[in-house]
Amino acid sequence: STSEESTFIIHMAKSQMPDSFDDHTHWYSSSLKSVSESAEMLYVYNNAVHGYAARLTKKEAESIQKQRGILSVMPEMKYELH
Amino acid sequence: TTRTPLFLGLDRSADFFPESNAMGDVIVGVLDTGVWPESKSFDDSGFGPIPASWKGECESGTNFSSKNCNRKLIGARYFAKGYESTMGLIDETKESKSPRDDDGHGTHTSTTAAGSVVQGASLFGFASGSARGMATHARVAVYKVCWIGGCFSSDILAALDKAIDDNVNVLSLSLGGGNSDYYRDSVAIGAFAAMEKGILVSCSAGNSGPSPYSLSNVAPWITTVGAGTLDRDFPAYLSLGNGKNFSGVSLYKGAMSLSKMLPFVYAGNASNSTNGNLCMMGTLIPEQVKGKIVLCDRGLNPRVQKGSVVKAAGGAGMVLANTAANGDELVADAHLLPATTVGQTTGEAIKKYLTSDPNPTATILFEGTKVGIKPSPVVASFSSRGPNSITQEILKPDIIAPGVNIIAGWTGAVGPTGLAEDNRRVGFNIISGTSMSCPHVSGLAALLKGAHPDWSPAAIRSALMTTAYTVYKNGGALQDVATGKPSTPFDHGAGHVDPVAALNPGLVYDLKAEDYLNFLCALNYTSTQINSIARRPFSCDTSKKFSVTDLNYPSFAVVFSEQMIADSGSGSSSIKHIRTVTNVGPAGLYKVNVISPSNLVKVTVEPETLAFTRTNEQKSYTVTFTAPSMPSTKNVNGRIEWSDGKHVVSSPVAISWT
Repeated sequence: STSEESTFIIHMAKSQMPDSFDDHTHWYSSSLKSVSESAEMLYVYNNAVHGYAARLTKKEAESIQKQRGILSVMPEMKYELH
Repeated sequence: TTRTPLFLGLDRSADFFPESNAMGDVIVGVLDTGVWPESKSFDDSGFGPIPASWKGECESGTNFSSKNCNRKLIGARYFAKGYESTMGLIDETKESKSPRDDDGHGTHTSTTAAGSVVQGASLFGFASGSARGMATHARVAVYKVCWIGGCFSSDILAALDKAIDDNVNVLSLSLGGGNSDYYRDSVAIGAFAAMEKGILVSCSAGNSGPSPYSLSNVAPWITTVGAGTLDRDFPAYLSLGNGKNFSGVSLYKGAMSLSKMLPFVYAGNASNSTNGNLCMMGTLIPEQVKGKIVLCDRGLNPRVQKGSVVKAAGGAGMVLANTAANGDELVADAHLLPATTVGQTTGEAIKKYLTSDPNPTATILFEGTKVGIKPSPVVASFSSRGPNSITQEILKPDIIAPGVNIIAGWTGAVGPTGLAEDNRRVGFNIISGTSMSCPHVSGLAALLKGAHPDWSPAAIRSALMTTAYTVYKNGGALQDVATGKPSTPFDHGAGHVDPVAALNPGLVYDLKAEDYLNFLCALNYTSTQINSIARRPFSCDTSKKFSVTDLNYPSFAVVFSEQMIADSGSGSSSIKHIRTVTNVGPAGLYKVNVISPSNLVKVTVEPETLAFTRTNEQKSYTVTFTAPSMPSTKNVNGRIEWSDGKHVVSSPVAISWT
């Protein structure tokens, strides 16, 4: 990944998955590929949220936010031990 | 832990808690720095087969394989993709790319929650006894999400995702980050999904106290845990050349002891640095500290590192003095040289001696472990405080539990100070934080889950909260170290956990996922924001009026605004809270008792009695709070208690003005 990229968590509205997809992971992958040919998913989430994590540039993140079925694009946050 | 079982009454209550067979089906998941599987606290002697419901795994990696798991430690996973993508590849010479805990924090928290019984535990002889977790028969699953450079949300979310799928029953997270709104906070979002699957999520409140509005993990579906002290101390007295003695605490135990008076110097006067008083690395002048006891002020760098700095400069001992930031709270550390920590008041008195005597001298006397300290518990100064900065109408923290000077399992990778130069290795360590109080509650929640498998996470939390205590056995109010005065619900929530009482709470305030979604409607969340948390479309019913005050929470945070009072036109305003209680005991007639917050606030409960004829029967009541305008700095507190003569179902009331 490049220094311009950072990690985002993309929340998907699974109920809005187009009928053309059999599997939600294919839909997630397609949404990512539409903004970046090279970006790879870090995680696919199935239980805690519906969506995935990926490295994106700010521009790519803004672009993906505009797609149908995207609920939110949240930047990575750092947590600390207490 | 060696003292908390006794302190919490667990030793006297073996008969009340479920047999090991039932408890063995409860699985506690811990998101932290991983696990040291060789810890005796993970001994699986006497454990039956792993529950059939378990779908987790023991993942392999650096210095870790599936053979490290057993019938006690049934799962171990690690999540580093988010961390590595931001911080670069993990340096496997410095930390294990596996579930192995190179830090100690994760082993401490997981063994506190559910460690097996270990006879003869201690840290250098301190806090000696039989160590055990709160739920000794529960199983443990660890999810390593924290690395040297921190814990990243994409990894935490991935761990929560897996833990839900693995079928844990309780989740313990001793971590936090900032004050994001619920739909932006990965812990809150993941915890919602866990709650929906019947998993209780217990999180630390944070160590940013005693400042108000300093809490993290405040979502109402999370159990938020603050910290209190035990009745145990590790005294180390400082004796000055003028004959005066001062109390401090220390976990120092070494070959060297200070048996004679030594020259004593203030670090600020033995340094050319502007912050020389803090004993930062390389700031002390060796010629001026050699063979002396050095007084360092607390702040900026880790406490144990100050001792290391003094030692490296040739100092013979250290006095670590709290400043205003920490007041008189004493947290003990396993320093590398003879050292004692003193409170701010004591520190100032010692500094007066240092400046007034031309040849100051001192010695330190280590007294080991003392128990029976009173008053205890007291709210730890560092424990984060309310009000809740996201939703002021939800009182947080929910509860406090032991979090000061807690002994529990430790990693074999680093010494008790965690410093690179600390070559000592210990099986148990004594540390402090809401990180330590959180797994106490997680383990106690596991006990309740074993006793009442059908109870929801909200019912378990309600039982813990409504049976918590806020007065000592002598009738005195729970104290706050930060003020030396009685603590308030913004400090202790419902009070200090009492697990034996929680087993049989009488009534519970239950909540389902939909209740929380209606709560989000009351916050005017958009459908997109709600969908992010709920993972499904949810429309707020436009025909309904949603109110935050209707969330069936076991506590009351009542917020009067100037506008509200002005709008009423009568000089005062009324706020209604509606609650529904579920009977989890026998039939009974409950009567309400309002411990009035103040004569400024009128509290009426309707109805004043609730008659239950059967178990699981539900009854609702309304509380009306009426108050005049007050300054925004004003807070008043009270309690609403329902009792059938056997059970007391107690809720804290915190009233504030904005």
